[in-house]
Amino acid sequence: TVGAVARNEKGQIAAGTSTGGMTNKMFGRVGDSPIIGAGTYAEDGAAAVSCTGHGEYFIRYGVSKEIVSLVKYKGLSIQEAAQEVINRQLKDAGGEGAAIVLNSKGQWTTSRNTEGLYRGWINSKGEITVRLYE
Amino acid sequence: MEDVILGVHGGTGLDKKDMTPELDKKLRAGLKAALEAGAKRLTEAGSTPLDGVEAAIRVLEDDPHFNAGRGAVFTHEGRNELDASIMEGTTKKAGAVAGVTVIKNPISAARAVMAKSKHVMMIGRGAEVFSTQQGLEIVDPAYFWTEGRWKDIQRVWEEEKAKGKRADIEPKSSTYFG
Repeated sequence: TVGAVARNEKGQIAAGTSTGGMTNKMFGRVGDSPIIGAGTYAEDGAAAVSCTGHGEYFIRYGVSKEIVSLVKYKGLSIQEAAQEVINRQLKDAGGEGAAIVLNSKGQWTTSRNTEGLYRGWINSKGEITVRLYE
Repeated sequence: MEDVILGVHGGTGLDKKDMTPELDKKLRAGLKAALEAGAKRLTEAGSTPLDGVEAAIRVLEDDPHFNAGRGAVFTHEGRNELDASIMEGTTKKAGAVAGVTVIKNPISAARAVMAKSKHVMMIGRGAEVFSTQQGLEIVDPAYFWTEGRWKDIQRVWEEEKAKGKRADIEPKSSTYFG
C-alpha cells in the first residue's frame, strides 16, 4: 500500500491511499484503502491521514477517522491520537499496520505497530527525509 | 516534526531481516521521487493539496517495488485487483475505486470519481468504464504483473497444494501487505 498527505500555505489538507491489497486475498475482497474513514481521511483543522496494514481491522476500527476524531473532539495532538489508535486500540485487537498524519499547521507524525514503515516527508524548504525501519 | 508540506508512505513492507541493500536503495529512491514529484506539483501556482497527493501517489503506483499499481500483489486467483481513495479536508469531498484491473493509476480514478461524478465510490467494471470515459490511461492487466509478486503467490499456491486446502487468509506477517 502507498499513501500521501499534503497541505498548502492556507492550511488546507488532503490525503490519498492506493493499494494492491494483500497477497492471496479472495476475488472481490476490498480492504481499507478505498474506504473513507478507514484507510483515508482528511479534515482541515484536524488532520489528514493515510493508513497501511491489515485492512479488515482498519475497516472495523475506522482507523483514519478515529485518529481525526481524537484530534478534533478530544484535543489530542496528532502524535497522541495516532499512537492511541495504532499502538493501543489496533494493537490490542491484533491488527497490524501504520498511519501517516499531517495537520494544517504542518505538524507531521507516523505511528506503526510493525517493524517497518517505508515513509518520507518534505518541508517547505524542500528538505527531504526518508526512513524505512529507523 | 514541523513545517512539513507533504508526506508519503510505501507500506509496512518486509521484515528487516529480509531487506537487501539493493531493495533498500530502490525503495528510498522511490519515496524520494514521489516526494519530489508531489512537492513540485504542490508548489505550482493554483495547485491544491489534492494535486500534491495525486502526483506523489502516481509515482509510487508506477514503481514496481511498492504494492500499488504496477507492483500490486496477486489475489488467490492470480489477478491484480487495485483499490484507491482520495479526500480533501476543506469540503470533505472524497472519491474511491475498488477492485479495478485495467486502470494504470487508480488514485487518478479515485479523484475522477470525486470530481466528475456525484458518487464517492465506484467498483469493478463500472469504475473502469467511468475511468475510460474520463480519459484516464487504461492498460492490459498484464502491465501489473511483476516477477516478485508472482513468486509470492506461487509460494502460497504450493503451500495450499501441499496442505490440500486453502491457505489461511490471516496474514502471517506484514510482508503480505507488500
